[in-house]
Amino acid sequence: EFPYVEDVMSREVVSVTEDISVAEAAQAIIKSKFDHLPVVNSAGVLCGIITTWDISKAVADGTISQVSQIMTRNVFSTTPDQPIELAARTLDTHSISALPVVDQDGRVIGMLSSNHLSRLFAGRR
Amino acid sequence: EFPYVEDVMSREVVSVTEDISVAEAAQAIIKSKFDHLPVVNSAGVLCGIITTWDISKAVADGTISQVSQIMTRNVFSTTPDQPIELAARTLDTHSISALPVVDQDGRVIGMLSSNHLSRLFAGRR
Ligand SMILES: C[S@@+](CC[C@H](N)C(=O)[O-])C[C@H]1O[C@@H](n2cnc3c(N)ncnc32)[C@H](O)[C@@H]1O
Ligand SMILES: C[S@@+](CC[C@H](N)C(=O)[O-])C[C@H]1O[C@@H](n2cnc3c(N)ncnc32)[C@H](O)[C@@H]1O
Repeated sequence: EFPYVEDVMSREVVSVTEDISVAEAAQAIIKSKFDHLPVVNSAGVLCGIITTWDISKAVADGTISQVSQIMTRNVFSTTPDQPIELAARTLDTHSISALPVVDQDGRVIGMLSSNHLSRLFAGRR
Repeated sequence: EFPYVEDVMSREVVSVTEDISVAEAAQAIIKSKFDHLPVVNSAGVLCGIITTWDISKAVADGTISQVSQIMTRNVFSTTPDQPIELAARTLDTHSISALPVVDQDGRVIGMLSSNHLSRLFAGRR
């Protein structure tokens, strides 16, 4: 009755590598539809995440620097076949608002965010 | 069967006035539990909002300045007696992830965010 991640996720995802500056990451975030930007390594595998929160923390600390210094390396992600309530559980447990969706090789193929949950709650698809 | 905003909202809310710097707003956001900071006028009435997204846009544009220059003045808010699906509808319609909760005088008494929806979706309270 409730959908799976693949029924709800966004498939347009922008990823970045960790050698970019915070200003470049901010530009990529503002261009994309998400507050969350997956970071991938040279093999295209998910290795971190940077969000508007991390950028705001850099502003709060007064040190605007490299993405590698402020990104989160322990990324929580989900897979297309996950039931949506389990993805919501992961969001709630860690107080985060989006999960990159990965395939079996750890490549980013989508994004599942709390905006999708708002849409479901509002009764829309 | 679904709760009202007052059953779910957070009651601890930090508000700021618009004469603070973006760095100070970033510090207030990082200290609070939310990405969203309501802006109130000298009468304590809601008059705007500033979020981690607005701070990231300032970083993307390279101009870190005053809150009054980057805040959003047309604020969408909700009230404690609203059914949660209507609050979710407002979030979805405007692609935002939180709504200040106001009393009849327009004073901020809480915050309703998509994190609360994640929690409901996860089957927890
Ligand atoms: C506790 S959250 C709260 C703010 C916001 N809702 C968010 O999700 O970023 C902020 C921190 O969570 C991290 N974060 C966000 N999404 C994540 C994810 N899918 N996996 C791991 N960390 C994540 C961010 O990098 C940031 O350091
Ligand atoms: C389109 S949203 C997307 C990013 C993010 N999820 C958020 O809510 O900020 C970004 C813009 O929405 C604005 N915004 C966020 N919450 C709002 C609210 N309750 N009322 C009006 N504008 C809001 C922010 O000030 C920012 O300029």
